[in-house]
Amino acid sequence: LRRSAVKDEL
Amino acid sequence: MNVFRLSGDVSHLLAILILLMKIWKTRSCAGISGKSQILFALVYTTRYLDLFTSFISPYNTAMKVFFIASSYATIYLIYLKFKATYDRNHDTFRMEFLVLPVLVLAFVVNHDFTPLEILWTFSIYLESVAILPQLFMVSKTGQAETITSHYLFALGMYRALYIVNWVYRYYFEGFYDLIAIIAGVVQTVLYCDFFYLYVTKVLKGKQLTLPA
Repeated sequence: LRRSAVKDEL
Repeated sequence: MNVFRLSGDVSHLLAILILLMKIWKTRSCAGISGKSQILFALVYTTRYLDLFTSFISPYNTAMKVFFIASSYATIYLIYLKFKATYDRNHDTFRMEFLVLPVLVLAFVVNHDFTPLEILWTFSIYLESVAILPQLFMVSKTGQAETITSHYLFALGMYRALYIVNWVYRYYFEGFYDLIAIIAGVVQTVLYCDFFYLYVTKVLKGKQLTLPA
């Protein structure tokens, strides 16, 4: 499982 | 993007619009905690610094700009335009008791020790407790206007829906972010008492009163 580096959530 | 996150964002947008409408229409910010609004402005300012560095989508950018702009507009309405109606005596929660521990925690528990990541982590932690001055003020005054309770309900639902979004993303995209998830759960739990009162009272047409 990866943690997204880019914050695509608000 | 999934329906849970979208409805969470819509609920968040609705909460902010309800608050702005309440203050603008009644020309009063009675019962509204200016301190919580200051904390929210700090949350959005520290979280959306990547507005200029990473473009996700027009939607993402538009919402970030709106959240930042509306949070400062709300502060302007409370502390400047309608400051005569600001209930300073009941908005007495010590913000430093929230900001300082959150700041320390952001330095200790984060995914990456870089300025942008620490600010993002600070913002996530701060958002989970930013509503406390407002909830404290409601408990201190013992009641809240119905419109204010709708604001709080929409605001509380936004992060509750985000939790569902995180469950969805965990199973379908293999995505998870423990910092956001734990802070989001804490944030939503803080609303539980209010949710109970909202469902049992406001939805039955009664005034939201707390056993003072």
